[in-house]
Amino acid sequence: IFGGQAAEIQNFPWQVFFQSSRAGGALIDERWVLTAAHVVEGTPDPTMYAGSRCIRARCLESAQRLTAHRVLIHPGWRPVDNPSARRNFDNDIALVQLKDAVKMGPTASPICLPGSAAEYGPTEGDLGLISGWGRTEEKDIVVRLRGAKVPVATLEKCTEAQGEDPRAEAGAYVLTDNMICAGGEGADSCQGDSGGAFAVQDPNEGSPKFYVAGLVSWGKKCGSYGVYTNVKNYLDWIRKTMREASDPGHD
Amino acid sequence: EPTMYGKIVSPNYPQAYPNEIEKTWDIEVPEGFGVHLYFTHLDIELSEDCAYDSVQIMSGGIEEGKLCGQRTSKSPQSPIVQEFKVPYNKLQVTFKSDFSNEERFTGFAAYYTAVDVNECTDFADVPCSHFCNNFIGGYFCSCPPEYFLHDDMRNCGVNCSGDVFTALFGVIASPNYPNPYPENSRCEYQIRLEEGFEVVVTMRREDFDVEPADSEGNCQDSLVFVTDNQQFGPYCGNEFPGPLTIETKSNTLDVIFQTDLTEQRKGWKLRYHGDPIPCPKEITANSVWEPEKAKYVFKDVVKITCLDGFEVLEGNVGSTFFYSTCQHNGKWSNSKLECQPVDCGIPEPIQNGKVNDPEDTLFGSVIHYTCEEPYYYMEHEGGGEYRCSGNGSWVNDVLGTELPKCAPVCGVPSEPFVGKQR
Repeated sequence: IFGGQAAEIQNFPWQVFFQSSRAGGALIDERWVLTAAHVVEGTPDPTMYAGSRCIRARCLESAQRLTAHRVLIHPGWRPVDNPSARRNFDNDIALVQLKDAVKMGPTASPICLPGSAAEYGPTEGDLGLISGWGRTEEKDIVVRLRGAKVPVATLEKCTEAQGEDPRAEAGAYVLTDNMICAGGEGADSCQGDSGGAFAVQDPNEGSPKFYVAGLVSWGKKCGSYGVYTNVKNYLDWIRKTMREASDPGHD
Repeated sequence: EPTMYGKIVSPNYPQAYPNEIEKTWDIEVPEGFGVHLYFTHLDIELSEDCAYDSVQIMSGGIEEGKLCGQRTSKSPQSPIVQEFKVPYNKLQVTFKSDFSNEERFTGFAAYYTAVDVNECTDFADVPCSHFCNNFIGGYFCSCPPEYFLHDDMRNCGVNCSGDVFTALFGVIASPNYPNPYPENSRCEYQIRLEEGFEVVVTMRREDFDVEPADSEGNCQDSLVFVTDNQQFGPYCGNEFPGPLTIETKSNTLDVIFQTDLTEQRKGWKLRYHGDPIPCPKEITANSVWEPEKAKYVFKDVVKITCLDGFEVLEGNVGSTFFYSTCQHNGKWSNSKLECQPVDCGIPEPIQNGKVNDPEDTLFGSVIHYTCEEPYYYMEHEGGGEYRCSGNGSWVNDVLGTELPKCAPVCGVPSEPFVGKQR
């Protein structure tokens, strides 16, 4: 997290730590974790933890260990031979079904899915919360959860954003309507934060209630604009996948 | 030794008999015969009531005759001057003279023979109840057709016992009814009904005519009803003296009709039927009887249905109804069964929620499920209130028997993230 600060897990109780890929995910139900497809690509049996702000081994002993029952990557996600050279992150979304239900409490509870109404489509300027154990301005790896508030920006901002090597990247990245652009004021997600939720406050609730508007997907450079998977576009797939996978006859 | 005949004469006969003498002859002929004693000569001092001299004939302690004086035959064809016939086989003849005789008297000469006694006619008592057959030296009794001779060899009776009536309805009459019933008979009829039925006897007054009681009130001929533990009767008279309907309180009844030798009348005719024993109409709590009747009797079957919320437990199996049968002893079967409030049992636990400890779990009780707030909420509408229903299930107004589900509350951090402004 760039431009953020240390956070408590109680601030982001939906935050899931993917140990094997050192990434994040969002708990959306007792048995489901939503994450980015590139987080679980090639990792059919990820090990996850919930309920801990610290990811040291000793801390994780007291966290809830989550065991994957199956990993379901969106069918629109296109595998590539060299993931580090990927430029197309369209449909960067995946579901992980858990073997056992997560026990909810102050440190572990799900984030809501967006509603299907128009107001659940974040517009420019809307603030969202991001969190993760990813890179910061100072460290490549942090052990304590960090969080930040980032505003939604137009996709053009992400298109125009400069990468580490502008010549090499020009025109190579694909931006679609399945993506949300956010950031721009120093607050940003970064490597290690992938799959984590871009949480936006529900406009229809009086008391603060957050839904997962996006998932940390990619960015040209940390600290400016980041691109998030637009979860609202995948509601049908999410619900269908969860429904079918929960069917006792489905395996 | 008994002899068939013999002769006796007074002392010194045909000379004058001596003074002051007394002599006795015990005459005996075989049993079954009588004695015919006849005098062919009689010449004894005459005195008033034969007080001086006499010949006295005794039979069985009874004086048959006492003779004195002179007798001559009244028939030239017969030498007999005096004769006695007794229907018994023993006779005692005693001759007696006093101290003086003014003249010479020669005494008596007499003969005796055994003669057949007609036992059928010679005695005042009738020896046979029906037919008497005399023979030399004895007699025997005989009976009309369909009668038999009793062991006493004198009386006839009819064989009228042994009938067993098992039908629920029936008519029993005395032999030959309405013609005169037989004498000297004992008729025993048995009514044997299935347990659970009471024998009820009905008699019309005019259907009864039995030889009335004697002056002391004892029935000569009688009709008696006997159960295991009580007796009705004896009854006799021109019309039935007892109650026209007799409820015996028993499923078995012996009808005994006894007659004596004399005076046979029309007899009697009775009807009987089996009255099923009633079972009490009990009021059992929390249930309905079907069919509803004012009176229940043996073999009636009722279906006892528990009211809603009640059940009957047979072992561990609950049911909403049971059957009860009126038994032969007047008691209901399954009488120990009763409709009890349905017990819904301990409510099932739910994930991520709890149920309050109910005061009881019987029909109508209410429980409440709650979820572990604030992290879970009850997914379905209808709240967590469940009521113990009549079918033994905890039922919610909306969910029915389905348990509530506690779903995680989403999107609410327990602590808000406060971002520091740069």
